[in-house]
Amino acid sequence: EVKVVKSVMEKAIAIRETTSVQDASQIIITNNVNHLPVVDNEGVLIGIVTSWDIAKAVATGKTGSVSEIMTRKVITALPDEPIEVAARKMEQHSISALPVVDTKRHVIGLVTSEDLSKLLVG
Amino acid sequence: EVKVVKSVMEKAIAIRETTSVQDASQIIITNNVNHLPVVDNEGVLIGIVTSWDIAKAVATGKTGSVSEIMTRKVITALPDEPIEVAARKMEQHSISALPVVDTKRHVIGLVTSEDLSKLLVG
Ligand SMILES: C[S@@+](CC[C@H](N)C(=O)[O-])C[C@H]1O[C@@H](n2cnc3c(N)ncnc32)[C@H](O)[C@@H]1O
Ligand SMILES: C[S@@+](CC[C@H](N)C(=O)[O-])C[C@H]1O[C@@H](n2cnc3c(N)ncnc32)[C@H](O)[C@@H]1O
Repeated sequence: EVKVVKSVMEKAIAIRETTSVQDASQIIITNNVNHLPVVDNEGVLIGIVTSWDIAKAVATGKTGSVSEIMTRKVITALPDEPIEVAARKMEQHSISALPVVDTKRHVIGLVTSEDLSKLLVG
Repeated sequence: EVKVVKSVMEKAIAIRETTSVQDASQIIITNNVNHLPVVDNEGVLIGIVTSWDIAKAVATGKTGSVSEIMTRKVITALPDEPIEVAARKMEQHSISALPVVDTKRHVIGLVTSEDLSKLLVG
């Protein structure tokens, strides 16, 4: 029985691109996460910002709004996708999370390498 | 044949606690990593700083030196430890990396949830 993404994904905490880098940092800390999908006013995925991007903002001094630092070309997963496929996408792009989207690219969850590594616990 | 940590671990990029938060951010970006073990002048592990800690520094305005923001009680792995044990430690502490140490607590590598999730790629 093949394990699929929806059986391991977690709730996504999405933000708007007008969010400040300071506020995005606070949301990362308060929710104990590293990845925030960025959505438009209809809940459609338009980018992703991670704690790595915050580190880059500190290194480059670009600490204005999320739209300045987010990645816009987002690699995603579908809920019924086998976890092997999600794991391969993360490996190929050297990323540690995939927003899970429906057919209209609304964010319905998040799957991280932390979620996948839990499957290895005996 | 049980897979052990040393067969999946990566090279660790360690820093000193006098490193500035700005420089630590630059090292995170340049090396495309999220976790920096902090070592003393003999190479002994004394802390860890991650991109999550950088986000916390931005949220709290504590952007001085790494010693102000690093975690000092570090959960580690041994090279011959089964990967299930490493995966369980990460799950229990809700962390995404373990510095790999020798018996004198010198840092000899790093194992991350990204390294473990690669094992799930078909
Ligand atoms: C290339 S990774 C390198 C560090 C580490 N592997 C990690 O995932 O954090 C960092 C960059 O990947 C981007 N990123 C993270 N998840 C992504 C996704 N699902 N699609 C596209 N880019 C993503 C982030 O916005 C950030 O700029
Ligand atoms: C509790 S995690 C929460 C977010 C996410 N799970 C992650 O690992 O990035 C973030 C905190 O864990 C700490 N941390 C990361 N790896 C650690 C380790 N091996 N031992 C102790 N603390 C660690 C970091 O310094 C940071 O303060």
